[in-house]
Amino acid sequence: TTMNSIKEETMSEIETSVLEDFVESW
Amino acid sequence: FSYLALSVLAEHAATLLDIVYNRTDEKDRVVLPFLQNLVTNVMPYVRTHVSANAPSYRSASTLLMNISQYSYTRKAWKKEAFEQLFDVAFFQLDIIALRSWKIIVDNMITNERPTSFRDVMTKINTVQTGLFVSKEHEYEQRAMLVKRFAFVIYASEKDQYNRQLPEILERIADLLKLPQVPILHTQMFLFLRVLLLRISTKNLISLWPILMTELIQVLLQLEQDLISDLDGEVKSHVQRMVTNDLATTNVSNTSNASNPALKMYLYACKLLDVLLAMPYSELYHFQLFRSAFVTDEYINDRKSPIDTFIAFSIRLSKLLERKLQLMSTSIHERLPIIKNMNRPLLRLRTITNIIELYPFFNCLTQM
Repeated sequence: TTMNSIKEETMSEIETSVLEDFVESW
Repeated sequence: FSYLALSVLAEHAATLLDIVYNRTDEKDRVVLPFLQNLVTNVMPYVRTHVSANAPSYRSASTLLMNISQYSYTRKAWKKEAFEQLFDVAFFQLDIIALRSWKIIVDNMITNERPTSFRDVMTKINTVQTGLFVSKEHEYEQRAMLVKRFAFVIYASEKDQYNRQLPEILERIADLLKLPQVPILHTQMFLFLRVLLLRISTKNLISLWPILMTELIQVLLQLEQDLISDLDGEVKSHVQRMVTNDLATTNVSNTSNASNPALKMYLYACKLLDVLLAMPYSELYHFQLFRSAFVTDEYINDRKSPIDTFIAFSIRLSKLLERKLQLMSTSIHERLPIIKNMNRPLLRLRTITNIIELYPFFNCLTQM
């Protein structure tokens, strides 16, 4: 369970970091 | 007042509309005109990309996201949303609004024209070329389209576009036939990161040759640039950055006027970062290539035989360390701090000096 939650957390962090890189400044 | 109105509509309009839609017999007379009216009045708020409009932009995007969940509403907003996606300023928004647009875009891509996945792929090839269009403009346009293509795939479910994968790879291969232009390559590296997230590991096999070639080529180029820079040759990207006066002084300065090559290197490193951070089960073929980038043990140059392969992280870390030693000590304090336990390691949006990548490579050598 701990391993799975670490995995999920990492994947969600990667998802967010990719989304952040789409954003352009005004 | 318009912001308040938008907020209320964002929260309640879609649910209310759906209740009315399901209870009335006069759907075409009551619901659809109201919906059309709503979309017409909301769209100007998502066409205005200035920071003062950000709260309204967020609410308007939430409203569109909520109504986009119901398939009968599609006709009213799909075309406008598609046009928005291909607007030059589309990505000038905050992350909350972009999360809404991820759902809007996912609901927008259907099997019908003119907003099918095929239409998106066709659009990628619609770049103006010819005698009267400068190469620079052409590459900027291509980079813009690659980014939108990447976002459409990012907005999809895992393996949703598996059947189109050969065509997607073909598009990438076509783009890679063009000369290496940093702005284009930057978006390509973002695209590749998206593919790693949206294609399951067993289907990724055909992507590896392209991905590895590009990543290794750019890391070799970075290495060469750093060597030339340390040797005082004036040809390298790094040196050009210095002559542009963009990389010399303030490391913490995050102006977006930074050199495009710096962003390309940053995005190549971000791709490497994701490759190394993704759990084994999500990316098992990468293990074949892993040792090119990181090693389990620290290799000391003096002890190792001459023809031993030294992983990229160690080579680049050493070169950046040498460069750092030549810089003023105040730079040390301004370098980003990277902690081993936070993955992905690289969360920088932009860099103004190549030395800002040192903590990343240094962290990789110590893992």
